[in-house]
Amino acid sequence: KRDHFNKAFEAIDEHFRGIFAELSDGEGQLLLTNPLDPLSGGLTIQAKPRGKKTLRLESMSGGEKSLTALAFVFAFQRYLPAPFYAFDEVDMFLDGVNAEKLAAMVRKQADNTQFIVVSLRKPMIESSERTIGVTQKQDGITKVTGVLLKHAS
Amino acid sequence: KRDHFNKAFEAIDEHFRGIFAELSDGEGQLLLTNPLDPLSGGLTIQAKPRGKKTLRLESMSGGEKSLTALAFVFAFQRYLPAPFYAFDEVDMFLDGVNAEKLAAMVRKQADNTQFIVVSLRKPMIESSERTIGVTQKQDGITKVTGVLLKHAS
Amino acid sequence: MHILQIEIDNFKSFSGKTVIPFEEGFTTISGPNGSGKSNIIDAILFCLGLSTSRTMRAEKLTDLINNRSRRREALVTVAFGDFGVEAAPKGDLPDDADLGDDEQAAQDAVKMVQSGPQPNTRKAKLVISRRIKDNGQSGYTSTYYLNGRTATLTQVHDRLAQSNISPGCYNVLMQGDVTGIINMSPMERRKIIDEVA
Amino acid sequence: MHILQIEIDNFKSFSGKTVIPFEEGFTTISGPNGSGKSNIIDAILFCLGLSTSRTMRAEKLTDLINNRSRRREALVTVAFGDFGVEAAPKGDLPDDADLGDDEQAAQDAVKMVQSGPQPNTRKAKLVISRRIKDNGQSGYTSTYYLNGRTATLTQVHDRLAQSNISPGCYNVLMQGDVTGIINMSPMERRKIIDEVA
Ligand SMILES: Nc1ncnc2c1ncn2[C@@H]1O[C@H](COP(=O)(O)OP(=O)(O)OP(=O)(O)O)[C@@H](O)[C@H]1O
Ligand SMILES: Nc1ncnc2c1ncn2[C@@H]1O[C@H](COP(=O)(O)OP(=O)(O)OP(=O)(O)O)[C@@H](O)[C@H]1O
Ligand SMILES: [Mg+2]
Ligand SMILES: [Mg+2]
Repeated sequence: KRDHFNKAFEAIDEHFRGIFAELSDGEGQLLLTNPLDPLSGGLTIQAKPRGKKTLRLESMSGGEKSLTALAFVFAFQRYLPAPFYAFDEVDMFLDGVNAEKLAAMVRKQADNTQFIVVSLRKPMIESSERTIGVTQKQDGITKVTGVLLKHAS
Repeated sequence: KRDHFNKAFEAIDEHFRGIFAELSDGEGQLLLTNPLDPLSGGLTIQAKPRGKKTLRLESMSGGEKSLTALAFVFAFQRYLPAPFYAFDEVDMFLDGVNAEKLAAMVRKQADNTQFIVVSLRKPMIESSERTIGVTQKQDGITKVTGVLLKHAS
Repeated sequence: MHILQIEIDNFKSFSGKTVIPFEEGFTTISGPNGSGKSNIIDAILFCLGLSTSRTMRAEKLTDLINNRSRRREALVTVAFGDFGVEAAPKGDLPDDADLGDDEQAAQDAVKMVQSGPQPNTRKAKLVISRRIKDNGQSGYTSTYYLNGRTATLTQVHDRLAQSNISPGCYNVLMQGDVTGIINMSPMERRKIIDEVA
Repeated sequence: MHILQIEIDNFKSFSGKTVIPFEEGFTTISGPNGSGKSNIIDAILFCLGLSTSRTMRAEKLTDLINNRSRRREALVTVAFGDFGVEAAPKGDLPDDADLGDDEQAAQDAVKMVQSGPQPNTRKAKLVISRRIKDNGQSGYTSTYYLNGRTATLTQVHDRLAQSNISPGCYNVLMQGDVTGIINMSPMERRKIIDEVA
C-alpha cells in the first residue's frame, strides 16, 4: 500500500516540477513531511520563485498561490487523465503576464483532454479554440448566445 | 441600548439602499430577522437586481456578492467616516461594466476620505488620482517605483 | 471520451430547455456577472452527483429548480462520447415497453442526443441524467438515469470513476476555490494522493 | 485626518527602509504578482495593531521580519495628519533625555516624518510605530510607540478608535475577503452594527 502511494507520489512530483517551472519561472517540488512513513505524515509544497528564497506557503501572494495550486492540479491531471476538466475563474488573482502563461498551459494540456474554462480574462479567452457566450436579458433568464469560433493560431 | 441600535441600523440601511441602487442597477435593503427585538436576531440583506426576483444571498454569483458586500461596506463608511480606507483587490470578481461602476463609486466616496486601493484592473487604476507602482527585481526585494500622477478628469 | 453535449432544463437560471454542444480541446465560457456561467458548471456537478446542494450555492436541492417557471422540476443531461468515433449505443438502451414516465423522458433525452442536429452527438456512448422534483408537502425526489434507465448514485459514481471522473480527481475547480490546495493542511493534501494511489 | 506617510523598515519583502508618501483622495497601488502590494496593507495592519499574525499570512510575528537581511527586527511607522493644515505636534514629543534606544529610534522616525522632504509630513499630528524584534532563544519583543513614546496596544487602540479606526470599523478589506460579509451568519452580521451603535 505504501509502495502504491510512493509510486503515485513520485510520478506526480515529477510532473509538478516541470509544470511549476514553466508556469512560475522558478523551482518547486512536492515534499512528504514523513518520507519514511508517508501515510503517517502530510504533503507539503516547496515553492521558490526565481531569485527569491523558498517561500512559506501561507505567506505567498494571491497570484503566487494560484499558480502553485494550478501547477499541482495540472500535475495531478497528467498522472490521472480524465475526459474533461472544468475551471471556473481560476485566473482572478493573476496579473497580465501570469494570465497569459496559464492560458498557454491550458491550451497545451487541452491537446489531450477537454477543457471547459469560465473566464472574464482576455488572455484566457483569446487562447481558447472557441468561446460560449452567456447572457441574461432583463428577465433574469440565462441565454446561451452561441459559440464564437477562433482561427487556429 | 435597543434605541441606539435601531438608530444606527436605520441610518446604515438608508445609505445601503442608495448605494446598492447605484452600484447594481437594482433594489436592495437591510433586514432584521427579528425587528421587534433586534439584538436577539440577525441582520440579512435583501438584494434584487433589475428584472430578477429577490436573490437568495448564497445563490448570488461571485460578481453579485462582491457588489452587495461593497455596498454594505460603503453604507457603513458613510455612517461612520474614518480617516482612511484600504481595499486589496476587491474588484477581482467583477466584469468590465461593474468594475467601472465600482471605480466611479470609490472616486465619489474619496471626495471626503482617503482611499488606498490595491488593484490590477484598468478601470480602477484609471479612475484613481494617482498610482503607486510596486515591483520586485530578481532579488525578491520590494521596490516602490514612484507615483504616476493623473490629470483630474 | 469527452463531453459531447449538456442539456439544462429548468435548472437554476435556465428557464425551459437549453442545449449546449461541446467540442474537443479548449473551450471558454464568458459573459456578464450573474448571467449563468457558474450555473452551467453547477449543472454538470448536479448531473454527475459530484457535489452537495451547498457546493452549488443552494440551501436545499429544490432551490436548484428555476424559480421563474411554475414547473417544479429540473433535469440535466450530460452526454459523453469520443469525437470522430461512431458509437453504437442502441444496444444499451432498453425497449420502451418497460419504462415509467420519467424514464421515458430520460430515454427521450438519450434519443434526442443521438438524433439531434449536432452530428457529434450520434456518437454518445454514455448518457447520464438527473432529475429533481419538488413534491410540495411530500418532500422531493432526486433520480439518476444511466443511459436512459433509472440508476442509483453508486452506479453512476462507479461508472464515472472508471473514467477518472470523481470528487477526488479534481475534474472541477469552482469559483473562489483555486487556492484551496494551498490553504489545506498537509495531511488533507496527502490524502488527495491516497485516493488515486 | 488622513495617512500622510508610511515608513516600512525590514518588514516582509521590504529589505531596509522604504518611505511611501500618501495624498488625499483616491490612490491605487499596482504591480506584478508577488511584488509586495498586499505587504504594504499588512504593514499598516501590523503598525496599527489591527490584525493577528495569521491575518498577515505569518505563522508567528517574527516571520514578518525580512528574511533576506541579517537584521532581526522590523519597524513600521504610520504618520497621520490633515492635508493643508499645519499641526504643531512638537508639544507632544518628550525630550530626548528620558528615551531608551528604541524610543530614540521611534522619536527619530517622528522627526524624520516632520522634517522630511515631503512638505505634508510636517503636519503630522499622530505618529504610530511598532517594532518586532527577534531575540532568538529568549523569544521576541513587540513594542508600540505613540508619538515617539512607548505605549501599550490598548493606548494605541483607544487613540485610533477615537478616529473610527478599529477592526470593527471595516477600514481595511483584505485580498480574498470581499465576499466575507455575504458568507457570514445573520447574527455575526448584526454584531457589526452593535459595535458602532
Ligand atoms: N433556482 C433559481 N432560479 C432562478 N435563478 C437562479 C436560481 N438559482 C440561482 N439563480 C440565479 O443565478 C444567478 C447566478 O448565476 P451564476 O452564478 O452562474 O453567474 P455567473 O455568470 O457565474 O456570474 P459571475 O461572473 O458574477 O460569477 C444569480 O443571479 C441567481 O439569482
Ligand atoms: N519575511 C519575509 N521576508 C521576505 N519576503 C517575504 C516575507 N514575507 C513575505 N514575503 C514575500 O512577499 C511576497 C508576497 O507579497 P505580496 O503578498 O505583497 O504580493 P502582491 O503584490 O500582493 O501580489 P498579488 O498580486 O499576487 O496579490 C511573497 O513572495 C513572499 O515570499
Ligand atoms: Mg460565476
Ligand atoms: Mg496581493
